Amino acid sequence: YNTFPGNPRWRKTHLTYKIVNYTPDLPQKKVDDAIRRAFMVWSDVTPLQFQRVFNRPADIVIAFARREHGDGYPFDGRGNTLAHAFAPGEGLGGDAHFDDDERWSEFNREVNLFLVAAHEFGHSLGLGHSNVPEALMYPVYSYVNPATFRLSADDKRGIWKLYGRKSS
Amino acid sequence: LPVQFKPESWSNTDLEKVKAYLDKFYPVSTKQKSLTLEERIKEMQKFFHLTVTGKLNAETEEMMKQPRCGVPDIAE
Repeated sequence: YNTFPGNPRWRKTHLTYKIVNYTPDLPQKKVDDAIRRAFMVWSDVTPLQFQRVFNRPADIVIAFARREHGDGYPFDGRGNTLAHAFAPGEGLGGDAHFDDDERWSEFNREVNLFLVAAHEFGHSLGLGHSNVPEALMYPVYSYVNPATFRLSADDKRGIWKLYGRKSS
Repeated sequence: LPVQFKPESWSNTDLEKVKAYLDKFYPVSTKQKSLTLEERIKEMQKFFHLTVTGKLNAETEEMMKQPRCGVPDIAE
């Protein structure tokens, strides 16, 4: 696993997130649920807790966007780059953006939103890319059944280094 | 003598694509400005456990086409 230079991480365990817009590819409830489950991947193994907020600032802002979208890292149309996220910090820090030129899905068709969101939230929490092919934080997308998805040992070691384990 | 590898034999578009990929996902810091294209390709091949040749072979080109996250692979 990797962390970012200087090991940026959140200095609190109760984090807020806000979904500022939606992809037309899925019903909004499906997007809400995929995002909620993607955060659970990390809260299940650490002391972190995630609360959704609606009309106030959030630590992690989630948006769907195309091409240039104001952060200086334009998306590239369908394929190639699927999404990106920023390391923990003020402002853009922690935010996650999803390329809306992709076809987002809740199954194995096209790009599975839950899997990509869980990966991007790893960045939002301070993890970089892993070169372990089975790791969630491996940079290249590959589908696994979300119902049976498990974090790899490498992912857990990385997130535990930043936030410690979930107390039993 | 090992023939000095010349990327000129690539098509311009290949070269542009490779450079764009490496600039995006393997950005060079100021102190690494002198890295050759071959050395930068090796860095990517090492990360993905590919055969480290420094050349744009089929497996390297295939990996560059895979859908992926937009965050660089080497922390900058």
